[in-house]
Amino acid sequence: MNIFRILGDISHLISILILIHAVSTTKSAQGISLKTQAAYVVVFVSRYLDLFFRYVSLYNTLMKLFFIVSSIYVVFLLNRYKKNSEKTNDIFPVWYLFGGAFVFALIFNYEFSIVEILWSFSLWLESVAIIPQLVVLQRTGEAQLLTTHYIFALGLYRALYIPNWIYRYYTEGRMDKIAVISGILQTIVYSDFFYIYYKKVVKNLKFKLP
Amino acid sequence: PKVQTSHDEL
Repeated sequence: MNIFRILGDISHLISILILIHAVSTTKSAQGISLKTQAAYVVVFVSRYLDLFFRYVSLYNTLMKLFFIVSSIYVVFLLNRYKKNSEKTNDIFPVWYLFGGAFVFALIFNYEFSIVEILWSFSLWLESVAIIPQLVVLQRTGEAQLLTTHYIFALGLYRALYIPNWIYRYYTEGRMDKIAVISGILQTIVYSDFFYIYYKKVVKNLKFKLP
Repeated sequence: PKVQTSHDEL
């Protein structure tokens, strides 16, 4: 376990806590993409099937359980606070992401078995799952500060995994090609957001997309 | 380097 991976996992954990905090204190689902959150439930459930047959560490097991349970809880919260009268900005055709991730998983996997294909599927889906949320952000124009912090912490997590993979390549000779390539893709998807976040939030201005 | 991995990450 190296510092990049721990910081990455912590930032992932924090992002979810920020989201739960934001939705439960405002009692509003506004500005949050239900499609993105539902995609994360699929991501975690399909990736962590190995909970049933592979033990890595207590840390690993607890984190996996946390991500599965919290993602389901978030979807439950969003449904609870979603107002039908609200004009929705959550319009991205999310099935394209599911379909694309599935095709990629069939092509790129370590073994042509259900568990390995679902594992690869979860990585590809995760790498693009934020897109409906970014679309909501763009259409809303202005977002709550907490929402932008949430997206930032979530993006930071996979970005921190990149130095972790470089570190593990040199120290352990370990190279997980599928995770690395999908992880880089995920970070690229975020790059535009990171730039705007830096300009608007770090420089203490109101978050507004052009 | 090993190409196959153990899936020990989150």
